[in-house]
Amino acid sequence: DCTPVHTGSLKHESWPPPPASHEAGPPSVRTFVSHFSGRAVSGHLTRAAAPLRTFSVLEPGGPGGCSQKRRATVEETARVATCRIAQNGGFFRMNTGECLGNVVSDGRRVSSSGGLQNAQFGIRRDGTLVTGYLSEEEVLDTENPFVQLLSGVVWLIRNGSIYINESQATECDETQETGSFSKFVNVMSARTAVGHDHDGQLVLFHVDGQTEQRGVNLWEMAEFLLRQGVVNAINLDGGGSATFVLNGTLASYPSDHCQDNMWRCPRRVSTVVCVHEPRCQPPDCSGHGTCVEGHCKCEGRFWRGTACSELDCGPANCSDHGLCTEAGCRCDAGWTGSNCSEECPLGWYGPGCQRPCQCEHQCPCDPQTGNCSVSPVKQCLQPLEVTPRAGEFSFFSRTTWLALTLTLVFLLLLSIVANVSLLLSSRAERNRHLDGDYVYHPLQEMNGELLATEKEQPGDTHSPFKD
Amino acid sequence: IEEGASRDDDLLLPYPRARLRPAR
Repeated sequence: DCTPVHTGSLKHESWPPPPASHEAGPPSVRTFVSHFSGRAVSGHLTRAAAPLRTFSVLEPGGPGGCSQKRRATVEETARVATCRIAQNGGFFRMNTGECLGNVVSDGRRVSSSGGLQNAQFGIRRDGTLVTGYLSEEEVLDTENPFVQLLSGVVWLIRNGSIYINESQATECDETQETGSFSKFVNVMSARTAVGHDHDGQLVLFHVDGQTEQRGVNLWEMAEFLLRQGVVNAINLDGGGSATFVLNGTLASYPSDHCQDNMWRCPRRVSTVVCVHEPRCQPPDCSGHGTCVEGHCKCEGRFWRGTACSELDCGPANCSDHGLCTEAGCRCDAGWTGSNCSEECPLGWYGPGCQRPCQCEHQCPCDPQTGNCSVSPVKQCLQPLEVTPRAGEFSFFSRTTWLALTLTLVFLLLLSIVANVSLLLSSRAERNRHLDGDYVYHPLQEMNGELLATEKEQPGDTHSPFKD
Repeated sequence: IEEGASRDDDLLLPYPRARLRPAR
């Protein structure tokens, strides 16, 4: 407000994201007790790789916390989001719980500063780290929107240099004579900050303290961060709000007293900055995969890409005769096959070659439209010449089969008649023998001569037992 | 472990409480 801005884009720094293949290892948390102007100050410095996937700005108590003007301890908010490391984040109105400044949490814009000039830190959708001052138009950018954004007060380090003086000129209150802003910068207190280093790693900083008694001022904090290789950083809420939570447990010494003055209690604050397990980008893998340790495992045979958002039907890519879908190649009319590389067989046309040609004389049709008048001359004349021969062949074959069948039937009937006549004559013969008349069959000797008795039979009837 | 409520007594405010900074 002290430095009027007349031009469109405001001053800020954009740091490109690390390569997509860059693995997000676990965050590093370093604890220190360092001397600042002779005073021992304790705190933590956290670095997290791949901030696009590991860093989130959280609303107090979970989604909807800002609209409901909730206040929650950092532990409570961190528990909901399973943060490995969490610190208090942006400023808030103590009496109402209202979130102040810009807040974009996991892609949801939940609070707007309306263009108020304070230091911002955010991550755009492509992983670009943004630090500095933003117009409302830049905050609302839809081409590469912010997925995480929060507001601080005082841009501590800009592009590797301390930027506090310039920040004071930009962010000061109109009534500088109150001295509140200058005191805010120079007083020792518990502090927190967020920024990034040369490798594009997110850096969270926290020191314990108590306003006017312990801790560091913004100059001391900026110098410490510079020595740690921080390139851009902004100051976040401090004093009794300064809280550090590691693996769900309070790991700092808050400066607010409890109701019993003997003890110190963590303050219920507003937004929280959180470092968590790597998440996929987008978290739901575009609805076509499962997020496993920050990497999308695509479902189906054809979804590809780090976000499972690209359809890939193989190197042939449907041979330019179809569209790659999640079920495979959907071939244009007239083409078929898994790669749409085969034309419809003769006599078929249309999408998937599912429609039979309706041409006269079994002429082939256009494989795409089914049109019978498209280039039919060669293809259609040949079948017309061939058709009579085929008919002849068909007719001849039918006649042959008919003759053969008739012959076989005739032979069968002949055989039946013969067999029946033989059977009847055999029965007649047998019936004649059984009519009661005996037939005399003379016995014969083995040597073929008749017995003497037989020779004498006509005259000798008294010796019936000679035989 | 119930730690009880904070008294919000360590205040570190960049701007006076009563003032609202105008947005530009």
